[in-house]
Amino acid sequence: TKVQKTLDTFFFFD
Amino acid sequence: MFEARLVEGSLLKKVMESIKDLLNEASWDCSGNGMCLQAMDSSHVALVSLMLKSDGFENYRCDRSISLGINLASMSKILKCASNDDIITIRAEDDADAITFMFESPKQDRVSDYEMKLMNLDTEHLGIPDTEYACVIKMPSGEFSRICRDLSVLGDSVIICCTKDGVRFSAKGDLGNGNIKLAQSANVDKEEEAVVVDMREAVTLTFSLRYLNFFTKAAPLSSQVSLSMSEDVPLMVEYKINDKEGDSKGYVRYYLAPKIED
Repeated sequence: TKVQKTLDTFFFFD
Repeated sequence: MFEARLVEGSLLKKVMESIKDLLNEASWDCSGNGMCLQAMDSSHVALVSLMLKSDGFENYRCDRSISLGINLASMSKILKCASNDDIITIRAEDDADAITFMFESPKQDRVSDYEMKLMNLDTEHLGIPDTEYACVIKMPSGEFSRICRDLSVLGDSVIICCTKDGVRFSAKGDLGNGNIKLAQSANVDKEEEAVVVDMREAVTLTFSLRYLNFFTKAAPLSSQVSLSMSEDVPLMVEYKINDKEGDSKGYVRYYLAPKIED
């Protein structure tokens, strides 16, 4: 099954 | 003092419709360049990054960069009080705890103004890395809305497979499965009806249709939409906001994290 990733692993707080 | 006057008030109404179901609250970061808004949905799966450029306004005054914390549902309700052909002026004092919206009918025979309390939101700003995408698909925005709506009857995810021949959208579920293939347009006389696939390398990714159907609420802003994809990075869905001459007045960009094999 496919798991929904979050953006936290791709975008970082400035 | 911040004051921005938008003759095409319907543009701001459409922008609100494109974000209000995805975000609860967000800050409008106003500077000399224009009004920007960047926020993630509560589950951190999607991000909206939008900009209304200052030169898209009839007049635009921003003495000092300010951040206006807004409850988007409230702002959306107030903007519903504006007619589509109203001129909309947004105003806020520099140390403001409130924002005012003025709606003027074209004949100036009806002027209404609404004041809304501002919120103190910590303006967490996300760095979105510039990405050279493996695939960029440009297509009519109505076409993309139709695909997301149709495939939602089959399942909650869509597999987007982009190759040099074109792009295929697939979904499957208990009911069955479905595929929609779009061929690269040949010589289309009208650019906004074209499907253009700019492919550096083939990409296949899986995304939530629920979020894509939130994104397609921006379709009234632009006749075209672009989907930018690379393996294992968020999808970028962009609706450019251009004026009649085709000059950019801004954009609404959505980013969506992919679904991957666990």
